[in-house]
Amino acid sequence: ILGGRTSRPGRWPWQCSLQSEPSGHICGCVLIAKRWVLTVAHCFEGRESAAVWKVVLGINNLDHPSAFMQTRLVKTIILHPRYSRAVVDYDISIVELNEDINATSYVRPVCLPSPEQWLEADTYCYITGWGHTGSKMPFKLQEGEVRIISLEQCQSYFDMKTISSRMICAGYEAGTVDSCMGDSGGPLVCERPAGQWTLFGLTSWGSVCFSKVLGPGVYSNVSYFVEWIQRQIYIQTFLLD
Amino acid sequence: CLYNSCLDSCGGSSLCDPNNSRNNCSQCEPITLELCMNLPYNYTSYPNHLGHRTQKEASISWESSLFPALVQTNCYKYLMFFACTILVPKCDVDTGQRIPPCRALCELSKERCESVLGIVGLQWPEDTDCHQFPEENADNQTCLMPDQYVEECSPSHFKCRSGRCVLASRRCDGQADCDDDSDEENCGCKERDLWECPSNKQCLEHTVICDGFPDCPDSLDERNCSFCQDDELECVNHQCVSRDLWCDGQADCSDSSDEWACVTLSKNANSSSFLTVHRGATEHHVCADGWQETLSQLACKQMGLGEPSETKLLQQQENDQRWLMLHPLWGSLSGTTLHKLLVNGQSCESGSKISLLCNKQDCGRRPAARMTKR
Repeated sequence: ILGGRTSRPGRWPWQCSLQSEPSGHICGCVLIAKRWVLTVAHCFEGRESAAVWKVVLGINNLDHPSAFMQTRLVKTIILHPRYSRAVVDYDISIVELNEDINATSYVRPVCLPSPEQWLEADTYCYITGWGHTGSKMPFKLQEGEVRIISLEQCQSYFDMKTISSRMICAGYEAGTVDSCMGDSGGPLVCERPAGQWTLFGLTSWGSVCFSKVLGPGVYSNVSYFVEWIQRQIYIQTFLLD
Repeated sequence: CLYNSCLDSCGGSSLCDPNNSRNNCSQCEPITLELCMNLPYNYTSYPNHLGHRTQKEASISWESSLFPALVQTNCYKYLMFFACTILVPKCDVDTGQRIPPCRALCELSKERCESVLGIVGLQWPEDTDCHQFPEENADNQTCLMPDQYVEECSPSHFKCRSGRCVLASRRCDGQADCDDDSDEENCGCKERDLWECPSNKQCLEHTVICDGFPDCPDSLDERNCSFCQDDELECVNHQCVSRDLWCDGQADCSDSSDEWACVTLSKNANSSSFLTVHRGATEHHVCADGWQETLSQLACKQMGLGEPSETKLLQQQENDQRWLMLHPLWGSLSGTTLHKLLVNGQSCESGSKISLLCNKQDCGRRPAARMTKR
């Protein structure tokens, strides 16, 4: 996260780290149910097998396992069938853990939006992750507040790409607070009036975040995929006996 | 792998692991960078002249955005060709040798286009010092120069009638970008061999029509995709299955969509929510005979909700619609859906049906983040 700050344990209990040996942390991910996390499809390029992955939850410092940490293996990886590597569209995947997590104050699922719940431009939300801060890869979870940008305005930053309805743009013109490499798959969450935090985006792509090109980050639009997500979980849980 | 592109074992996503064996990595690889898919050569080798280690890295680089945008200014006819010779340098498949652009090509590109970048406060990419490239025909070193067959525009561009290149994302975007406005001509879906959504004139590739994913606002691209018999229903993937098989607990559609959303809660006048099963795509209520709390939990979980908050047995009305009842041996039946445990009703002894309320999933709260009083 560029321009963010170090978070505190328990502030983002749905944040998880998707890890694969020998690299360790590869991508962020988000807990949405006791045995289900969301991340982005491009994290699995070159590592499609569930066997090489594990999910670590309840940590703040990647380098210091906490008492609240829970680690699970990956049982199933479901990539969106329309994911396209070339244009990074439909960049979302659902991961089934090998067993339920224990819900604690430091490991808890985030809410999913309803399919008709879409974010207005100029709404302020949070992004979190252990990705590049512009100068280094941090050990401690970083958080940053970003503003939702309209798709039309966003398209003007990315001439070479088509910003589709499967995407959300967030950040600032100057790119002062933005996600970066290593944050992919992590959450863009917004607090709803009732005080519940809801997941609206998954960090997906953007300009090369520690170079001259600035501009907002692009996130997979979770509202667009909610029905697909719920359907895949239902099929995996109830129909594949 | 030192100084050469990594083989698949390193994938596109990370540095070569130190313990990676010293593969013979100086092999050519097919060009996959969309920007440079119309070159007079098809193989490249990495790292390239800009220091990118993989084509994936090149595809998200600053230069892969800069050059296509610069090509639109028409500053130099062969700028895109030069850009590709440094983004995806030619690799001679026979010798594995990399063939660089000639110095003249680099100097002409820089001479004609660097000033244009200066106007918008940008610089020519640092790593492209032309002296690193050989003179044309110098001591029989081969280098690349464009011939008359070289495409001036990349596959990511639209070629105006005037010959200029504008980014493909600007084709039919409602604003004329070509100097002759040709990018805003023939913008109808049919003229571009695309499928048109009746409601909003959105153009779709034919490949996404009837693929099970609605793309038009009113999902018309997923209508009239198959013609089922009267006693059949259409699956999401447009396969036809007999109506009797709908929500019978057994997936009959190859995408299992005949077993989706089979259990719901339907509101009625006094806002009790009756447990409803859509057997044969017809709403059925559930007879209360033999009901157990574990079944209420299964019903709520199957609907993606939290724990049941209330289970009531409500008297049936005379003109009540169809209902289902528990299979006599439901406890021993394998399989995990509620509707699989239900059979068409004979006599419902209790004369009552199930009304159910489920809590929402407990989510989005962060108890540890509370500010602690000091």
